[in-house]
Amino acid sequence: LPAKFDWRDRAVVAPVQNQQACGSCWAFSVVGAMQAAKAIAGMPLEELSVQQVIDCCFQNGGCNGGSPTKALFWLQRTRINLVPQSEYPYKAKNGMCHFFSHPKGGVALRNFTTFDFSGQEEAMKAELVERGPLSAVVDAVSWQDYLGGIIQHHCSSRWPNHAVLVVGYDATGEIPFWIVQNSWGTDWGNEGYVYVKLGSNLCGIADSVAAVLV
Amino acid sequence: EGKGEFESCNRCFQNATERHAYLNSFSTQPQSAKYGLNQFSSLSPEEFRDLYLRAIPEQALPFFGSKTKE
Repeated sequence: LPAKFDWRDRAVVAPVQNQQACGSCWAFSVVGAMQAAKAIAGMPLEELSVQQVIDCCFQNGGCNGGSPTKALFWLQRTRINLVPQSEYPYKAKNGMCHFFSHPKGGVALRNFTTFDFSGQEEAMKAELVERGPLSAVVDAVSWQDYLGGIIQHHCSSRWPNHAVLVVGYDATGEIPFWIVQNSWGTDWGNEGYVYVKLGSNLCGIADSVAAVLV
Repeated sequence: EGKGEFESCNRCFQNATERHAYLNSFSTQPQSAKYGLNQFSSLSPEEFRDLYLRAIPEQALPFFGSKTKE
């Protein structure tokens, strides 16, 4: 595995978004992974509709929260075409599910895998390089005050509560770290990204990880 | 919006400042994480949790290597 790998260098990661006052991190995480998988498969990178997942995945609670795994099961089972964000824009609130009989663009989920990589972050690195950006659920309680830099302390893995997109890692420096895209806007953290020390399952980053195939 | 709102917000900022001092006391290297005032500082930890920490984790299978994965 390379010492450093970042899917942003391959132009398959869409810009950081802002979920605003809506508990939709789970949808941003899943849609981010699908956008990247689509671009890795050779299709153009485009922002896909987070609102469609919020409104239509009834197994989850929309802005009241949800599970990335349940959203992936729903996407796989229904084979629903996730339409572009431009067709179904983000509103940061729950809404009626829109159905598109002839969607323009978009993509459907073919398959996904979920794993607990705790204690095996080398294998998680391999999965990231091989499959693309990974959806992960972390304990982000201490992220309320985060400004930037590599998180090495104060991030437990006891209570996973926030879904993010792991887009790369960097092990070239003294402290190896994961490069994680968040959905709290570009004003937060490192222009919307957070760096989490690699190798000790900090924030529970390796506990619940999903890779997708479109 | 009112005196109560102001006092509540002010208390959140004071508590946040104390948290930042504690969290930053562990940041000894230049690349270490920094903690401070940001767009969430006017929220109490409970408000922050209720608004933004809404993911529900599912138990994932342990990773046993590529053979099992396939």
